[in-house]
Amino acid sequence: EGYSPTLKWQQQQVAHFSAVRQSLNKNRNHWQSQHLDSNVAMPKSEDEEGWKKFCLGERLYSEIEMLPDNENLGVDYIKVGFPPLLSIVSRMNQATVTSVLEYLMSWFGEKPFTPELGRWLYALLACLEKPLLPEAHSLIRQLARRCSEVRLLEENKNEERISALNLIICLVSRYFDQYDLADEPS
Amino acid sequence: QSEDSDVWDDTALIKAYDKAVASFKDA
Repeated sequence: EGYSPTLKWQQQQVAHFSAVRQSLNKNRNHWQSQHLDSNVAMPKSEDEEGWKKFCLGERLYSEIEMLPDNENLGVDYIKVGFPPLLSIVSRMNQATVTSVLEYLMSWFGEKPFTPELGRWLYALLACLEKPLLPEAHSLIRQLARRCSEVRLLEENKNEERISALNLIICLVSRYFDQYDLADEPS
Repeated sequence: QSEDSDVWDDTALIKAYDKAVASFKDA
């Protein structure tokens, strides 16, 4: 009670997400041709730990407290994780998208949900092609179920985390046609 | 013109996610 989003909100998110996917596909060639900074070293597809560090950052990956960044040097993406920029995700083929989703799912199975994780899960869902491959199908259902479990444990309903978990459950269930996992409209 | 700005915004996916998350609270 109090967690479940309205049907209207869910339908809006599905429409926005669909528009984001169309824009991504329309401009994919443009972003693939963009130059990436030298410090953006995308891991190999099979490098699970490399992708976890790349997406979530050394700080979160190693759970070690690091000294605050020197403001003057700008953001250290190695420490905080590279955001899912279009110039990055547009370079990932479907096999890599599915592999990274699997790696982040295994992370999410044991670790808290964070904004960095949420942004990457959203970006990977945006890149997943339909019809879904069997392993992608199973992964996104696992993701929605895990979001539901984590949401149940959330004590503070007003948390941003609730909103993000609701969003992912909504997109998996209503955009990717996994209606049995959908939230009943409140 | 908005379509052009679409092309040039490397952070479009991040903004879309943050906006969607914020919209739930507003709703």
